[in-house]
Amino acid sequence: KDHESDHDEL
Amino acid sequence: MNIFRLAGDMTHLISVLVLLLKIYATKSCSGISLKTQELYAMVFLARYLDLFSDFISLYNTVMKLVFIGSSLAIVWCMRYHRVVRRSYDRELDTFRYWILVGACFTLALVLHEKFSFQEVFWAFSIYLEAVAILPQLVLLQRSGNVDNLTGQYVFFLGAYRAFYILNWIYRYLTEPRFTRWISCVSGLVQTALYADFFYYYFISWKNNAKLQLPA
Repeated sequence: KDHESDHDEL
Repeated sequence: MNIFRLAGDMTHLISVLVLLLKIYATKSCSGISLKTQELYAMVFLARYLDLFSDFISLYNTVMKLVFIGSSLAIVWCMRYHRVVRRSYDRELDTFRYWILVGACFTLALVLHEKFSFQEVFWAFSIYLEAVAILPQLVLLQRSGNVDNLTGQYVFFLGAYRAFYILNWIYRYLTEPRFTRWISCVSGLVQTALYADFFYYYFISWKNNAKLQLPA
């Protein structure tokens, strides 16, 4: 998950 | 998730519901900029490319589907619904937004978190959303008096990103490695563009008068 850009917002 | 972000998402949802209500109840889209609606459809399509690849939560997925679906439905309605399309202010809604789209995409190619297809489109959507309201604000100034639902739509649309700014401050203070400069700076620019609208909206509310933007 850390390599993924964590766009957890809308 | 924190209370500021939830308030922001709910405010954003309310703005969409108010717009749908206006179009559905009055069967009219007068005072609404189709260009802003198309820009928002691009924003959501570019931002939610990870809709099927990254599952974050049911809430996140549902809200993404609601925003994509509603923005496309509104664009379809304003273009093709035989009754609604007649009330579209075609001659007033003339903002040449491809310049905005080109500039935002170029900026995203230069300034992004990571040089990947998804990240460039994500940054593009953040920059584009910051300026997406411009055609709508120009249309409001040209069309003189603004009906209540349209005014409320723009107000809630502007307020949601202001809640997000509080969310980013809160996350910056509570999460050790939280930095979202692209979102924060764009969010500040986006909210600043509403400043004069908020001022005239407050004046009209205080005087209990019709919302009038100076030409």
